[in-house]
Amino acid sequence: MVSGTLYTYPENCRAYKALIAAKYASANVKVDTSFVFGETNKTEAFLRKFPSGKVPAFESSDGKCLQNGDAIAYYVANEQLRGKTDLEKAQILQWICFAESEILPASCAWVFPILGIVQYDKKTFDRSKEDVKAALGILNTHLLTRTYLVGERISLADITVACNLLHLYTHVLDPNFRKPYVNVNRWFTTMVNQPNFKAVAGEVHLCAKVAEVDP
Amino acid sequence: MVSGTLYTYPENCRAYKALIAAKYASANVKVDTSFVFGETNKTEAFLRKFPSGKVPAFESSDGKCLQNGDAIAYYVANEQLRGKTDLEKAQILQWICFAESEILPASCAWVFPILGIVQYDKKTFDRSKEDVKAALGILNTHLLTRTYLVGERISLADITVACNLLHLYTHVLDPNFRKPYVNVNRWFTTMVNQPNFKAVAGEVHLCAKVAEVDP
Amino acid sequence: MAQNMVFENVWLDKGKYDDAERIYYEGKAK
Repeated sequence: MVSGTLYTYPENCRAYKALIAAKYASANVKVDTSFVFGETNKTEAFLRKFPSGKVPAFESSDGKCLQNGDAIAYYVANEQLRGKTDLEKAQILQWICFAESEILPASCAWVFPILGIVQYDKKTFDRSKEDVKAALGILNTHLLTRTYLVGERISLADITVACNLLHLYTHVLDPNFRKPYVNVNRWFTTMVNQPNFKAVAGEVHLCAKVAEVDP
Repeated sequence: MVSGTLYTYPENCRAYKALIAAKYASANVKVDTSFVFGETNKTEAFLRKFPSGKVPAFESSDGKCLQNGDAIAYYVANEQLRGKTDLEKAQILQWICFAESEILPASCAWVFPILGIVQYDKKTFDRSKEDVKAALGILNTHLLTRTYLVGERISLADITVACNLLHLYTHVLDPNFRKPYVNVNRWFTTMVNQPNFKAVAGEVHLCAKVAEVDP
Repeated sequence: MAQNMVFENVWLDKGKYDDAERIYYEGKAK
């Protein structure tokens, strides 16, 4: 059973992946509450362990250091979450890469301008909605006949994809936009209502009215 | 031992990962030479197996379908490449995510305008060089005391990072730019000269003079 | 070969989003 300390800023969806996996695997992962993003991760001591200075970052009780939310989630997970067969493990890796390359970029391009994190750019903004539709379409087809993304039980694939969809479902996927993706809505709602998910991400309220960006 | 068919266009670095892993694992992976990018991957038959239509795509001899170069590489790999311990497996996943999120975007933002694949944009172009320096810096520190990225033998981490560096080392990392990254240069040269790597990627000529973009 | 890569959708301006996100959450941390 892995135990250790996680360094992150609050409400970090990347860190949620590791914390949720730890809940399922009963791993003892504590968030360092003294960590201040922008200060602690710029100290010599931190950079010696975590050269890129990026979070989430994890140090196990026996001194092993890892960065990247998916890698930390893998390390604190158990066999069920990691996949039992070589095929399941490969499929989980496929969904991890899908979450990072097909969902995350589109989610950031759509939500960040609304949150005022990046400058609004109409072309990028409009393109991101098409990319989100494409990603949700693939998920929706896959989940037509499946409860979980890989195998018959929850795995790291479900956790990583659900975490990467959090910003979209809470900020911009209003009932109208998400209407066609019945299977994804069902799967996502199931995910965020799992006790281990809720214990980390709290109550997840699906977007009621899409927030508009102020160009 | 896995066997099957890989669908890709020629000289696809993402496909190289799977083909190189297959060489190390003696998996029998054949590239479908009748595949025509832009046609075959738009057919109903292909999309039924591979909904996103993206390549590389792999179908095993027993009918299992996978997309994404890293996921396919994992599936055709052997235990050595996948990592022996939970820590090694997590570290390999960390480097796969590093290759995809820290190297690939910067590599494409630098090389694509030079190859005329995307419009030149000065800000993005200049920024990509800084990101490449940051990624090479992290690799260089890590490889100061290590021959391979994870453990004492070649793994999927080395294969995926080396493949994601191919465009940079062949198109833009001229002797002057790559000079400070002695350990990365040593490691990369070792990688591309491994028989299994060379059998797939062919002779890799390091960039002699950086290609300039024609703004 | 190059023309095939036109279809690769790569997050070319990821650096911009990384910076923006870092600044946003550093601000929140303060």
